[in-house]
Order: sequence, then C-alpha cells, then structure tokens
Amino acid sequence: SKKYERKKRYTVVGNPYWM
Amino acid sequence: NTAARPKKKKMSDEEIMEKLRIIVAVGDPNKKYTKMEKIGQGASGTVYTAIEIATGMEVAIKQMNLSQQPKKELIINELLVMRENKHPNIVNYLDSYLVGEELWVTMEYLPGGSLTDVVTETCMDEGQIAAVCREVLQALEFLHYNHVIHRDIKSDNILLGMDGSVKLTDFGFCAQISPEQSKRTTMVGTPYWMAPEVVTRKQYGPKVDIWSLGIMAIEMIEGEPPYLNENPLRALYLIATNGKPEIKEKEKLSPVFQDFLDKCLDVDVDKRFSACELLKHPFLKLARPLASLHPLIVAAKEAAKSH
Repeated sequence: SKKYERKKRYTVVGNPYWM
Repeated sequence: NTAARPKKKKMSDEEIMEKLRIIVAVGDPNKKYTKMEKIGQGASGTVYTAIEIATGMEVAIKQMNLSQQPKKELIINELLVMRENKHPNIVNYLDSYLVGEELWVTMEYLPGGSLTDVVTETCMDEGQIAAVCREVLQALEFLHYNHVIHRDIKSDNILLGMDGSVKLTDFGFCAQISPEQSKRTTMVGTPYWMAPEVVTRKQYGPKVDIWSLGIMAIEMIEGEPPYLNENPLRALYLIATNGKPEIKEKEKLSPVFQDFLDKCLDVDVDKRFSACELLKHPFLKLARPLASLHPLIVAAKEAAKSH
C-alpha cells in the first residue's frame, strides 16, 4: 500500500488511466 | 463550451529529438559529474545527487528515459522555462545532456529535502507557514508575470536549503500562456491539489497555482491535503462538488490566517486573489525568519532516516 500511497501523489496529464 | 481553437500540431518524436539536440549541452556528463545517491523518484524520472568534478559543487541530476515519457514535448517546455526564468525562489537550472535514450537535467541541489518531509514529520507554526507561503508566492508572481503557469504546486515540488531557503522545482508540467491563448483546458496536476476549474474541465489560468498553494497551506497545518485518504477519482469528485475544503479545527487558526486561506481557496476564480495581491496580505507580516525552518528540516531528516 506504500507504493499505492506514493502513486497517489504522482502528477497526471490529460486523462489518467483510472478515469 | 470551450471556444473553437486550432489544435496544436503534435510534434513527432524526431522533431522533439531534433529540438532537444539544439537545447542540450554537448559532452558526456559522466565525465563532468560523479553520481552519488538516489534522492527522488517521480512520474517523470529519477533524481540523484552528484558532485561536479571540476568545482566539487554538489548538484542534483534528474534522469528521464525519453522512450517512457508519454508527452515528450513537455520536457522541452520544462528546459526552456527553467532556462529562461531564473529567480531566487526557483531551483536553478544548470544544464542538460542527452545520454543515449536518456535526458539528464542538472540543477542546483538543496540538501534540506522537500517540504513534504517537513509537513508530514513536524508541526509548523503560523510564522513558519507564512514564511514559506511568501517565498512560494514570490516565485508565482514572477512566473505569472512571465506568462507561465506551474500547474503542479504541492509540497513535493518545494525544496528547502539547510538555511531555510525555499525554492520551487519540477516545471515538467508547466504551461506558457500567450495573449492568443491565455487559457488552458487540459487536466494537468496532482488530483488532491487541483483547482475546481481544472477538475471540471473549464478553461483555467494562472490562479490554479493559487488554489494549489492554499491546499499546500492545509498540508502545512494538517500534514496532508484534503481527501488524501480517498482514491484520486473520488477526490476529484469531492473537489468538484464541495469546492472549498473543510479545515479541521479551523477556529484554532488566527483570523488573519483564515482570511488568507479563504482568499486562496475561493472557487470563484475572479474573486480568488492573485499572487501579487496575496503578497500584500497581512498574514505574511506574521512570517518568521527563514532560519526558523532549520530545526524543522533537521527533525524531518532525522525522522525520515529512522523510517
């Protein structure tokens, strides 16, 4: 979950995969 | 109802490589720098510390694998913006090199780490928060005056010197606006820090950075942005529906600080203050000297080491 928590702070451009 | 705008012709990879070859310096950075340790990992690349052999100066090197970059044109944008916008509150760009499939960007190194370490590991008082806000606002006033929107203001992109100096970094997602195109619509940024007009895909301008600064101020109060316990998609929904986020125990904050937050986090973009206006806000008069950040930086580094 630490990796998931870190990924939450990543920058997104346009439509991220989770949208 | 975005106005019909001619779609920007997308540069091919060859055109991008051609442009990069013009921008970057000639030579092998491995001969100029001795790489030390990895200090950061982001979506766009990995950051190392390094020593410049000729001077012994410590620098930071950001390495990006070009083949893995979804939007290579943003890299050119980053290099040009950092090269042409030098300011005491912006991390100083030194040079860039093409090393096979990788682009190496050398920058000033700030040993104090990022503001994220400080907000998650220590407790800041209003005087320290005001000092950080003032320094970031100085950078934003400079950028906005030069028609640049950063678009990714968050504590992760604020670097600190051991003397408490505060500098903005990571221009990989910034936008250069012009009289013909003063607004943007592409959703760019980090969800939890995004302004409502970005989330709802309206046209937006420089004031998105001011909203993000307000969210960063909440980080300095609570240790993290609102909704971080939610997944990013739900966070975007909450930003779009709730607008200005709730601040826990807001009544404990001084009235002048509450007013500063309100001016940053106004959903109505026209009412939201600009960087220039916020620099005159009375809250910033509470700012303590930057040196007062030093104990926080040391404590944050100790805590990070113990993890």
